[in-house]
Amino acid sequence: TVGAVAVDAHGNVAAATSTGGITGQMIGRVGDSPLIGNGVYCDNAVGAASTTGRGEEIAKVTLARNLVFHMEQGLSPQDAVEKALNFMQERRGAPGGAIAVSKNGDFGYYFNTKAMIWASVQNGQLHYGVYPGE
Amino acid sequence: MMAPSPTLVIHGGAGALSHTGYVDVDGLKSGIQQAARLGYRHLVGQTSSAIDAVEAAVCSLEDNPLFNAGRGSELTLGGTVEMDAIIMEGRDLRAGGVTCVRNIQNPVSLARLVMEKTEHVLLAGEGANKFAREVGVVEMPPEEFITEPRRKQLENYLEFQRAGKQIHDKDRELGIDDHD
Repeated sequence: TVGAVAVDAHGNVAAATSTGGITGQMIGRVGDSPLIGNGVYCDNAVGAASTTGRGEEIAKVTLARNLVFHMEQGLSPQDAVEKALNFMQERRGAPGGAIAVSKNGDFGYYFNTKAMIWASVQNGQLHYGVYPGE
Repeated sequence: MMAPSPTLVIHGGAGALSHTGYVDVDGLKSGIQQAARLGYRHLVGQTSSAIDAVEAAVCSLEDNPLFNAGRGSELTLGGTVEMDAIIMEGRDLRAGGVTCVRNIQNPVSLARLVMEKTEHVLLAGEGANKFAREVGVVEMPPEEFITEPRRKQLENYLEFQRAGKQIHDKDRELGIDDHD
């Protein structure tokens, strides 16, 4: 699964997610990715989120909407990402990953899997990483 | 209120590092940087557009066979590719998605067309393909989306199934996470 979130100079936020699913999935299986509130969610009043992980579990906790809700409640994107993913881990025993950006341009990323490839660009500065701590 | 600093954040999945034992981490790092740069171009200047930025970044990752989307998608039990994508913009809470498409080069771009040109939020399978033809999106041979590492990955999966192993046994033995 791949995904992106952004905020532009006009204060508009957007999110996108795309996936090839999982190896050996049943024909016709649909995971979280194309579902609003699961694979993505965004609102100019708050920010944007995109998720990755086990699609069935993400759908059960409406991960992207849950994450943005935490931002609505005042958490930073980083705290919101961590709280939403830890909730999914605790309640469904499923790890995953997510990225988020706020309407102000603050951003966060987190994964409780072994690794997640991510990158951020702000003020022309590109950062990226794969493993925890990078 | 001050304008926000244009910002793009992207991910290439939490499971992309576990393909059949072979992991091209350098290739993944290169791909994610390229996608970030391509997306960020749409955030600078007067035409700064978040929706254009996320679409461009995701298209780049869909075109890269190392990532599980577009070309390089994981395979179904039938050995086929079925791709899903969604795009959403925060100004008016508009969204569009496609699911179970087999031969669209950039599903996220088709999802954007669903958002912009239909009253619906999600088109599936044949319906999505019919819509793609109506709006002039090029369809490609489905085989072009299937890569050798993904074939091998499915073979390993089926081998373990035949051996009566459970998913979690497979995960442990191959180090594979069954993630989207």
